Amino acid sequence: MNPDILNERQKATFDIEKLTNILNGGPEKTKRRREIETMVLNDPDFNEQDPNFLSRSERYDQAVRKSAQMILKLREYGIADPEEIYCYKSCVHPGRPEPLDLHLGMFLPTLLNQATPEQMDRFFMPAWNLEIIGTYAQTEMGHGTHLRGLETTATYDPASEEFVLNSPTVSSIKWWPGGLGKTSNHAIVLAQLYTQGSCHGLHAFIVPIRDMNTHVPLPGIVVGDIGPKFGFSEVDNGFLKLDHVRIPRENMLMKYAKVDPDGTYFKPPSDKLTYGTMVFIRSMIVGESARALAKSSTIAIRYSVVRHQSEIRPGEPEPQILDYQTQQYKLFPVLAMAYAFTFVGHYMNQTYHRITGDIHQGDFSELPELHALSAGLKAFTTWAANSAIEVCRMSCGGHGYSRSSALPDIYVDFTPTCTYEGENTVMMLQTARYLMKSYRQSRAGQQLHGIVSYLNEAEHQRIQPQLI
Amino acid sequence: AAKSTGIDFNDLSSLVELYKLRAAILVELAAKSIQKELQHKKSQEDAWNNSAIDLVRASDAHCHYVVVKLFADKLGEIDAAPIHSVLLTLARLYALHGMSNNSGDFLQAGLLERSQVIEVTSYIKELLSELRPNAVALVDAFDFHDRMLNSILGRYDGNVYENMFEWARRSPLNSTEVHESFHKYLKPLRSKL
Repeated sequence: MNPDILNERQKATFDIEKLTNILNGGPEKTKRRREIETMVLNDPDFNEQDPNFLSRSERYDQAVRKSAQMILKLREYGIADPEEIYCYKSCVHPGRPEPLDLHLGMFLPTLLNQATPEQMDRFFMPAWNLEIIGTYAQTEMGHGTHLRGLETTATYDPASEEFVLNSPTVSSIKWWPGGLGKTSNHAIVLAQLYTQGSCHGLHAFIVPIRDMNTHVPLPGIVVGDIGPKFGFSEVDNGFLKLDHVRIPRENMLMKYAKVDPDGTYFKPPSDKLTYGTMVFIRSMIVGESARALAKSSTIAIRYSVVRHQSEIRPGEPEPQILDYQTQQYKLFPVLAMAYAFTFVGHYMNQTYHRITGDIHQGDFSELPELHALSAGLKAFTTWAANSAIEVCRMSCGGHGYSRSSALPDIYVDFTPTCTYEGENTVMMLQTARYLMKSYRQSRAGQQLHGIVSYLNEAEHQRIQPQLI
Repeated sequence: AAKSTGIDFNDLSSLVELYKLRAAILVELAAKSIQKELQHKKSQEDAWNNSAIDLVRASDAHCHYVVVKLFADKLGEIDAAPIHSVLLTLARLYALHGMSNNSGDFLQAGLLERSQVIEVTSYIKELLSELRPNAVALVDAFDFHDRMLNSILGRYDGNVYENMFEWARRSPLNSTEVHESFHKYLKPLRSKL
């Protein structure tokens, strides 16, 4: 053990283990997490070559091998709790996205939340057993966060009781979904629904894209990898062009919206339900921001007590760089932010599960607030974390540039969160829409509830901005 | 006007209150910006677009308030005094650092005076010194296994330099003492010069 870091540990004024338990949500959770970590880290099947020294294709290949092993082991050990699956996955692919992320994190949850019982019977177990490997294709080459602008169409043909999925333009080609390029054989495709001559907006469809035995792309499907990116080297983010691909009527996710065999359309109780999976991911991203910050600050702070540089007082030995006020000013606010976002992440997780529980009971009243909060906090935390990771890297001097520090990888794998699942400025404007609506309601004398209730209080205090 | 005097910068709940007022004021400013645009006979859509900077600023302030509030709420659940104390220091640092970085908002809203902005900076310096002895313990509490962190600089045992050297030696470029590019390009080049 390096004597400097040993000395630092002896200075602590609190019980570290107790704080770890608070961060993990209790001693049992810490214990279980460590059990899972030990299980994975001691398993020779998960040994790997250092990805820093591999090509992208080799990194994808290694990740698929480990993901396949992971699925087998999860079954073998009977790990089925989503939190534990997430923990196991994070140990198998530490800090890196992997090819089955979208299958586990978006395809399966979308089925759970938006499929009818009949659709669950048809799709869930095959998906659970990886006969169906799915992804979630929403973003298009020319259209991102503005969902009404998406061009892919799903036109209902009552004669055959099928939907015809089509990418009418180059800009409508689905672009970016993880696992779409080479891994998946199905995609949940978000497309504008046309039936009886009318467009009813965006709806979700389960589209087979590759033969389930040979894995060859099906007729009418053009699919592949979008090429090297800023990070995400293990993931085959893909493109998908649909040329009048026919799928049965039963492949539209119909838990909320419905299309009858004759083409009659029944709208969902809330149009926001279609985007439920995105809200789930946005809520999770808040916790991911905390995790990226926790890792970055751990690296930079530990290194800053090991590294000695220059001198504060002439003639004395080189001090630890963490003794410089400028270094503390760079790193301690990041550390504070890591703790703040960890607690916000816990809150978002609990709030998401509470409100989705209400939705399953038919209560949609809190959905708009969840939508606004998850959008805003996703943008706020990812913007802040993105800059803070870079602060950590810069605070490690020349060694922060080395891939061995892990900071470049944390940065490149985290940065896309600022744009995926909703570009951040657009997310902030969605939150603003909710704030403006709430503000108008408060002005009209309505009592606001939840996190915006302070707008009522502010009204009472007659706050006026001052010019300076 | 909001009162800017008598702020206790040691009191986290006062800081939460300031963030709340900042958010409320920026939401109101954004709403007024839209209203002003509408009075100039702009359409609702154009009024929205012409107020977008204010709207994003309002959302940002709202989220910032939510984060500070949730951090403060969390502290209310923690009984162990030494942990409560160090987390309180972190929470105050988070809040005051945010105020310093966004001092323009707080000044414009009349929530802070210029002298108080300077006061905020000196509180931040105090908090940095207060946190220094616990810095490593606070990151240790995240409890990342070395193989999960996968960072030589961030190793738990702090043995950075020897492991960095070891890692560099594993680079594929070091698999042979002489790289083939020397024989393919540099040596022939030498004979041509």
